[in-house]
Amino acid sequence: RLKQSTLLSFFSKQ
Amino acid sequence: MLEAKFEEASLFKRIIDGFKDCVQLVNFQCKEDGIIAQAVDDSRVLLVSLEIGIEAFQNYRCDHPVTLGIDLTSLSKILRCGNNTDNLTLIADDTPDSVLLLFEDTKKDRIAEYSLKLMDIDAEFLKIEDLAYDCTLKMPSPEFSKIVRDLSQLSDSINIMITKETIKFVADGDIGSGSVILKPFVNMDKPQESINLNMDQPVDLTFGSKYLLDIVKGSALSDNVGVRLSSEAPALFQFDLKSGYLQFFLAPKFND
Repeated sequence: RLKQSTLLSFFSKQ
Repeated sequence: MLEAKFEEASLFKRIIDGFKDCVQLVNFQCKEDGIIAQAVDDSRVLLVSLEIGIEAFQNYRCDHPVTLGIDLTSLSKILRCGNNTDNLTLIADDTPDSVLLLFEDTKKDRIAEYSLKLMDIDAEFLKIEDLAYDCTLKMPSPEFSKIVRDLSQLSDSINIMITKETIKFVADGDIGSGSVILKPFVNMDKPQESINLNMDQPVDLTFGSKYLLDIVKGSALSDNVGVRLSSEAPALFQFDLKSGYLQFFLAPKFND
């Protein structure tokens, strides 16, 4: 099964 | 004071149409050297980053940095009121609660003026570091758009696989499956139809069709799309303007 990752797992909040 | 004049309203329309369906509330930061904007979609999967450089305008003046908080749905309504070939000037004072959109017909004496109320948008700003990518692809945007639209009919995911000399798009769904395979090539007569590929590492990534369908709406801005892929980072899809760009960062799907 495929799970959608989010951007927050790659980028930090500024 | 901000005064930003597009030679043709159609350019600003195409920019806004390129991302209005995936994000709604956007802060446009206007500075001396142009306008930038960043917005993340509600599911935090897609990030839009826009830069409109001064060269994209017929005239540009911004003495004092100003942020315009805009509801894109409302802005689109006003943009539809102008004609594509009108000059369009955005005007705002240094502490604005509205932005003025001035449409001037270049052939006859017709001036239309609209005021759009601004919003106080508490937006999340993500820090985008310079990322290292495994593959860099440049291809005609209509072709990329067609592949995404065709394959998204079959599945809610599209897989992009790149090896040394092959770019493969695959969709596998309930009604069946489909794939499109491309090879890099150079068209000397029509360079914009070439497909360029730079590969350091092969990639095999899967993306949500829904988000790719949002991204291809940027195709009206440029003949080409730049695609940068990495196993370790969100993919970058970029449409270049005469000065500036519209970028989409998309988080991939993973095997659970």
